[in-house]
Amino acid sequence: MNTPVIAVHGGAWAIPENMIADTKLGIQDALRAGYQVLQSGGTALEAVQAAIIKMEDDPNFDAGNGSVLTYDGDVEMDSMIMDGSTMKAGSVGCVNSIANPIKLATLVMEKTDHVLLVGEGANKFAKEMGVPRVEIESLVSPHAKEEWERKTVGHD
Amino acid sequence: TVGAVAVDSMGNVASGTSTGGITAKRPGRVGDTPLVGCGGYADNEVGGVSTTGHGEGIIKVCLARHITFLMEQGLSAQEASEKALENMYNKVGSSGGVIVISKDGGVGQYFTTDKMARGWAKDGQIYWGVAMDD
Repeated sequence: MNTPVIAVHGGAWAIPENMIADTKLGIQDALRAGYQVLQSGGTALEAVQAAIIKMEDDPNFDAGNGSVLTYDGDVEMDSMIMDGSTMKAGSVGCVNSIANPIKLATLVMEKTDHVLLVGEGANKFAKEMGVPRVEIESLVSPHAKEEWERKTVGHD
Repeated sequence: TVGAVAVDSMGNVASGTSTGGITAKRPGRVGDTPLVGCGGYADNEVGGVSTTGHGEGIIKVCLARHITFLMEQGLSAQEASEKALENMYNKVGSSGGVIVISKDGGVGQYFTTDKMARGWAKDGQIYWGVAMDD
């Protein structure tokens, strides 16, 4: 038996002082969510998904709810998951109407013979899989909107 | 960008990464996150990686796969993290950060940016930080 371990990150960038406290809390929440899965006998894949969903739902992180905006003011999210026991992987690019892209990436891995679906095709696949559609506005945080209005260029 | 890597009690390794991209990016631009070997990688025989940072640079050096390659050569998760990120900075001028877990549970984390939000849980203990010296 192995000792279960999980590590998470919430992005490497010049995190402003006024976001540090919330960012630390978000990291702790994600770690607890993933570690709880491992401690209760869950798989590494389930733990990774649980931790990432926590951060996608937290507007302090640039993913899911909290995603930054494109030049045109739209949301385009990318996500990937990989299972080291099978070397299977699934990913999506430029999806915009779902709350948790990591869940859609997992569906690509589990339900298709493909690795990466993008744009309209990925959104259509989400609909086929019964993934609930959300309003794009619900993914936009006040911070992301402010940054877009300043057109501050950052990185992933 | 957010990411996670885990090793479970059966020794299975998984990794995931998710992002909203870059503020004011060109519509249709895709970074490293959804690309296997760039935004993340997992192999039960080596370990797992999730990356964050300048996506174009990470793609050029296949950062996640590079780290697992270095681990295959005998480097620890921490040594491989540092070597691969320094290589990326020196070769393509890009900064970023990584979290890594080796198949035997060794944790690596490193970044060449100002800060990186990160943490890990092992043996019932949770560690986290944002600044370099956290």
